[in-house]
Amino acid sequence: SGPLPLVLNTWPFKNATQAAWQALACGDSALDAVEKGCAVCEREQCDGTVGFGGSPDELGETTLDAMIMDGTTMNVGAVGGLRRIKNAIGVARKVLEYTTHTLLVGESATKFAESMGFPSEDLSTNSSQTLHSDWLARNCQPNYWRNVIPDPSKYCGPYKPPGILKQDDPVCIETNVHGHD
Amino acid sequence: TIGMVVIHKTGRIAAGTSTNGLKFKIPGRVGDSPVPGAGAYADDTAGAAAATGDGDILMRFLPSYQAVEYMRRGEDPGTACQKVISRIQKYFPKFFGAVICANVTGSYGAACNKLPTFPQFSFMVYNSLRTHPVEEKVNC
Repeated sequence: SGPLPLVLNTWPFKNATQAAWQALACGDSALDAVEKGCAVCEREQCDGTVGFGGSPDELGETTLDAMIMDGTTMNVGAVGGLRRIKNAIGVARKVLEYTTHTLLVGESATKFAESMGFPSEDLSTNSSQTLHSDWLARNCQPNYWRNVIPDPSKYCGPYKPPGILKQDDPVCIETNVHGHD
Repeated sequence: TIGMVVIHKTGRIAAGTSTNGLKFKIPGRVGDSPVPGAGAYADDTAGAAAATGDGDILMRFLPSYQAVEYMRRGEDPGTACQKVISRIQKYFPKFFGAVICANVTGSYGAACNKLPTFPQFSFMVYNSLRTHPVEEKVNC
């Protein structure tokens, strides 16, 4: 068996490991160490896969997901699709500490974060905007659509399932004998 | 995505994740990271695990929960991680994913699904045998 304490994290994000270890050395809890370690990657935008300025969605917006779990109480705080708040794991920790919920998502999670004192700020950067404009220039390739028209392997959206008529197409309405003026 | 597991010297365990998700995702898409049992899972009585990769696939198999349950049944961390990868592989042979695992004694391991572009997986370890964070690699 390996000696305790132990810090283990995915990918070679060394500064995050160091920060978590440092937190333990200063007497912090395991929960604090996870929060501080992951927050380093949010600030340093580790590999462009953590934190602001990465992975823009189809509309060019960066949103964040994070969770934190306490193995003693089995308590969890998590945020999904968090908008305009940089410290996602910090918000997840507040969900754990100040609510009995587990997961808050989207714009409402942002409102919760603001109520907890987190600043609202743009999560886009020149880099994420360039990523997005290059993607648009490549006919939106790759994307995560399938079974739609136009062909998502060739064109940008908006996409529709093949069965749905275009909005401006004459829509066939069933005559409803009970529906009349 | 970063997934982290911390075991305090008192044996208390915590786990967490943070990510900005998938490039060019459909707005509203959330992957495995913030889902307890998928992105990460911790239980002082069994251990903890965290996963990374294609979250749309990973989250369907709750990899972190499953790895902890394997360790609860006595599997060592490396085997627990590998068994989770194998489970997913049966359905999605070409999925991109990796899992880190640690049990209550501080033993740890990792496993990943081998792809031509992903032959090895790097993770970080720091414990009292080391004077600094050490990068370890596991062959997928």
